Amino acid sequence: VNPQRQITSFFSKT
Amino acid sequence: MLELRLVQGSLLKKVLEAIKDLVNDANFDCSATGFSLQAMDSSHVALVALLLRSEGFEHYRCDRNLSMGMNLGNMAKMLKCAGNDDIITLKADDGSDTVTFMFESPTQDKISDFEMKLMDIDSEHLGIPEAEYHAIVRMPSSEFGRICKDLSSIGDTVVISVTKEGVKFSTRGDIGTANIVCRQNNTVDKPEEATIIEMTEPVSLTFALRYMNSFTKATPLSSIVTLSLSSDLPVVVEYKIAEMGYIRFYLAPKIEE
Repeated sequence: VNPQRQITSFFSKT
Repeated sequence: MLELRLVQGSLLKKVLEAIKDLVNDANFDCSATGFSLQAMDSSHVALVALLLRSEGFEHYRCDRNLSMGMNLGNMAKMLKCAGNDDIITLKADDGSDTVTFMFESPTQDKISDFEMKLMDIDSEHLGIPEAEYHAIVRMPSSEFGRICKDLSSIGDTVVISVTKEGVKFSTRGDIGTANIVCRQNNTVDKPEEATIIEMTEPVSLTFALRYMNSFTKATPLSSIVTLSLSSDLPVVVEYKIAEMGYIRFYLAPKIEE
């Protein structure tokens, strides 16, 4: 099973 | 005071059907630019960004920026009560903890109003940087929906690979494997039936089909879907909303083993 990345690792909080 | 009148009310109905299963609660932001939303799913794997520009409304009054927290399941329930041809108006008073949806039949012989409670939602707003994508695939949204549905009966993940030859969707599962290749095809009679690939370098990424299938619930909003892919970024699955804006889904890739 390929581990899933999260959106928050690409886009940061404003 | 907020008052937004949308003659093509069915657009809002379709927007809610497209996002209500992905996101439970979200803040709708209202400003001079338009009516927008940004929200992540509960696992923080996917993000949806919606924009309905103010120019697309017949009447758009938003005295000051307003953020309205709504339960999308409840909002969808209320909008389901609007007819497909109805004009929908959203109204909210400053400081109010409710929003009113008014539905008018095209002949004005039936007028309904539904008041929904707003909620306080502590949501994070993410900055989405402008990006140069390695590959942009534009294809019929119904075809993309069919591919995601078909592949999810075989496997849980899809590998999307773009080369000069075309875009390939692959999966594997316990019963076997599947590969679907769509070649560039811009010679069809109708532009909405074309598959167009712009590529600066080949790209191959793996995604969870469960999310892709959820995104395809936006198919009724647009005959065309655009997939933007880069090797180190979430894919963007975009459905344009005619004359008004867009709904964009961002999905983080899976890590290649």
